[in-house]
Amino acid sequence: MNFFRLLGDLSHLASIFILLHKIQTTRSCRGISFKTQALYVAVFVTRYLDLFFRYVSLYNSVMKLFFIASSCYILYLMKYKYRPTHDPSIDTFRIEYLLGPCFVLSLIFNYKFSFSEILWSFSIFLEAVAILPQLFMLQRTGEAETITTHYLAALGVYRALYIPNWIYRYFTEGLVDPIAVTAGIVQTGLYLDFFYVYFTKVLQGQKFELPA
Amino acid sequence: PLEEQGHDEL
Repeated sequence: MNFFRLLGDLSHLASIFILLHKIQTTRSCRGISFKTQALYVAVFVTRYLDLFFRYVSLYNSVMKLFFIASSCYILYLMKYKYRPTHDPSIDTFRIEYLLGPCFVLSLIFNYKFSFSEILWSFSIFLEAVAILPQLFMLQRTGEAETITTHYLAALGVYRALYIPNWIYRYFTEGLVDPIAVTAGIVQTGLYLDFFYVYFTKVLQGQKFELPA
Repeated sequence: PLEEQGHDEL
């Protein structure tokens, strides 16, 4: 564990609490992509299968359980409790275009051709692009509630912080995880446009609005 | 290889 990874994980935790806070206080999941949230459930379930056969640390296990449970709970809130506030007509990204290629990539790029390792690779690739339905939705509506943008920023910062973590680990432990690093750089890259608007507008106290 | 040492990141 190092400072960057810890900060990244905390940022990930924060993003989930911000999202829950947004849903509970506005009693609405308007502006949140159900598809992206469903993809995160798939990401966590496929990646954290090793809960059953590999123990890393208490921290690691507790975080894994939290991410699985919270992502399922968010899905429940969107699907049942606040269902009328979700508008599927603007959440139209075709996730087949993400699931298919990620699966094929995981068959090609993995550390061992075994069930759990292929699913692990799949989850890494899928996480990298899982935000696309959400960003696509943002693009369509052209604006977002401020709290939603804080959620997205925390989520983006999480993977961005993993990049210095990997650099640090390379120098201190000689460890390189090419699959996670490549996917992580792609994932962070997808946020660049969003970050630009977030830093130049939202953090200056303006509303998140994309130029028409 | 990584598979043997396990994935210790989230």
